[in-house]
Amino acid sequence: FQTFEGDLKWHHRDITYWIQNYSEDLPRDVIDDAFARAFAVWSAVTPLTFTRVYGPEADILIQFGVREHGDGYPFDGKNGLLAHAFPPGPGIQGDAHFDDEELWTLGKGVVVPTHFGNADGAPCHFPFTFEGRSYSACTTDGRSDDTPWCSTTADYDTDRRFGFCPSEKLYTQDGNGDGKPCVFPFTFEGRSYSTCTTDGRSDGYRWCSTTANYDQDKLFGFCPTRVDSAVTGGNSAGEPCVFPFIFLGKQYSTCTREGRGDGHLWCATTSNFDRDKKWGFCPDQGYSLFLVAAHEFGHALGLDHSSVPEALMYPMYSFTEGPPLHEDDVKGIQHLYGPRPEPQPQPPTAQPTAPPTVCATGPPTTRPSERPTAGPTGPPAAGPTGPPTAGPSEAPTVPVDPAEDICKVNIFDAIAEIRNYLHFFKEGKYWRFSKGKGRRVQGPFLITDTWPALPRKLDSAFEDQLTKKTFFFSGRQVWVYTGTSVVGPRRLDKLGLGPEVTQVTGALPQGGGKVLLFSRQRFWSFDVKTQTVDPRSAGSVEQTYPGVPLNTHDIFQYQEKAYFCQDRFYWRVNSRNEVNQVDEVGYVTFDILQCP
Amino acid sequence: APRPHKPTVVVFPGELRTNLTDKELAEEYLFRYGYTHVAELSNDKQSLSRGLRLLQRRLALPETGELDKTTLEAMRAPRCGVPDLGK
Repeated sequence: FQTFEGDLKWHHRDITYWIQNYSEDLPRDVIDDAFARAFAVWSAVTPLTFTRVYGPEADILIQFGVREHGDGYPFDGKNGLLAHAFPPGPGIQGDAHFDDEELWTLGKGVVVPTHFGNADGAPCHFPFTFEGRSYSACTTDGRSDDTPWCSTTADYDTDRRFGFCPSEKLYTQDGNGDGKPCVFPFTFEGRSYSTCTTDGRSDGYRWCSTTANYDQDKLFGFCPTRVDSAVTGGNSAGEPCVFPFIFLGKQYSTCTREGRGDGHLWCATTSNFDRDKKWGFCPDQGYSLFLVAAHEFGHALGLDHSSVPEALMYPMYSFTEGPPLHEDDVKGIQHLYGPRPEPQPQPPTAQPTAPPTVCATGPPTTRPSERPTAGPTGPPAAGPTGPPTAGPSEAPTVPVDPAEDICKVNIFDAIAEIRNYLHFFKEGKYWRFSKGKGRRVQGPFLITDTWPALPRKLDSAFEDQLTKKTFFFSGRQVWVYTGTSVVGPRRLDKLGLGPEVTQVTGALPQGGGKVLLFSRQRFWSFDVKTQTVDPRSAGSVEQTYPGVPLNTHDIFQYQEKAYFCQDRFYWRVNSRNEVNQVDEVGYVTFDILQCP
Repeated sequence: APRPHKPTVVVFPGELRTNLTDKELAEEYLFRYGYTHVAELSNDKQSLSRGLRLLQRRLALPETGELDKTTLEAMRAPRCGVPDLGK
């Protein structure tokens, strides 16, 4: 292994990272997960911990860029140079940059999330067979409404599992069109458009009008990228191939290697390359963002390139599905930071009191058509037939090691008041806190000990006082626990939240079975009984809660007050006399948890 | 038997590094990843061979000092942009 000259390394263990922007090649939650797993590769063999923050004060800044992207080390278009990173230190040191002219995948081809259909949002499976024909991209075949779809298994003819592919016919992203789909044709500067366009923009993003007349209504949205058929690199990235196209006088109706010496498949994005010279590379397996990130984070922690071809720190990319770390990598990183401390054995401690449980042998409580299904993130939910869980089992109330000390956590995944305890969730664990008991904190407990179906990373949670149902949100999925009985994961669509809502960042119960659900700067009124939001109730945080930051990542209610969290801080809002007013700002750990 | 047609190589607009000769590719690669310094860039075979030998040793390739097929393939492989040698 090699380290940088002078053994450059971090001199603290709790490393922070900030994902500054995103590639359009992968869904954002897949990118977040890939980076989190890439850091976990290193935290598994060192005392280091990695915490995500949302600002430039982070130790490691992660950025996607093309060509010259601001550091004097330009990227080189598709293939060749994939990414680079700087050794530990202040400023740009420790940062990792990824070439956005590459096609970022998980190493096995494009990842296309689906919407609606019957596959619960599972990604497309390419290739898939439909009526005996093989497809390696979304298709409108078999549909009269021209909406692109795909199979989520290898064989649609036998499995019948399908979903719709991202398409401007289904929705748009951002802009001010409220996520509505494009309206074609639409009029822009007097001209009629029947497809998305980059006209009028200098950043190259494809957009459309969400009404028939943009000149008049000024309502627009950005068109989802069709990664399954869009080209990368070349001079028209993001555009779809046009078949057939003319190249050197010959007609091509599939991607071709003709004219290239490097063997990469390409296509034209207009019908005549000889005339228009518009082209790009066709989708291929792409590069695994997880593996490349794990390599670059090795640099960001102080490792230089290795000469061992099987090592993660060898400079050349090669795809593997096995554990990425080689012995050489482990020796190198432990030379800098030492091994991961083993947890110390602890004496048994008193059993915490158990929450009320529902008899586990009752019938399934979900309607047949709502039977919990395997979501893209996990196995079928255990449901009521799982073993009864009488609260956290065996977890000590004394932290096992410093990394589990709640006072060391900067930012929590979610905070919610459940059964009069304030619960703090973080990376698969949670703590319980109650002011009433002399500000004692209990935990950490394993989330899965109490709520087996839940994923490791939560976005928010709330308990409905009337029905005692507890709702948990993660990405675009929701779980509803009533005692130990669970319904979910279900998609947010079932609650009436459209695909543009990528996560639920918080909830404020309003009484009477109504709860405000928040997603970044917007919120909706949710009816706990019907379990749907009222689409007309959409509101803006900025207007309704003046004074709180706009990029809060967790919102919860505690003892009748609303808390808006951003980074390590909270803004407390008092709603006396129908006026929302910030009446306190403080640290979550110092002012709520009273950490020393 | 039909004769394989000679592949036509086209300059694609917007693409960097098109149609470099093997030697040009090697010189650019050795310089970018720290194996040669500007001062050493010259036409004599020695400097190129020295740089190639350094690279072959560093990347655990057969040490020939020659711009052979294995070395060229390595230079065309997708990789990390951090230089292999130097600061």
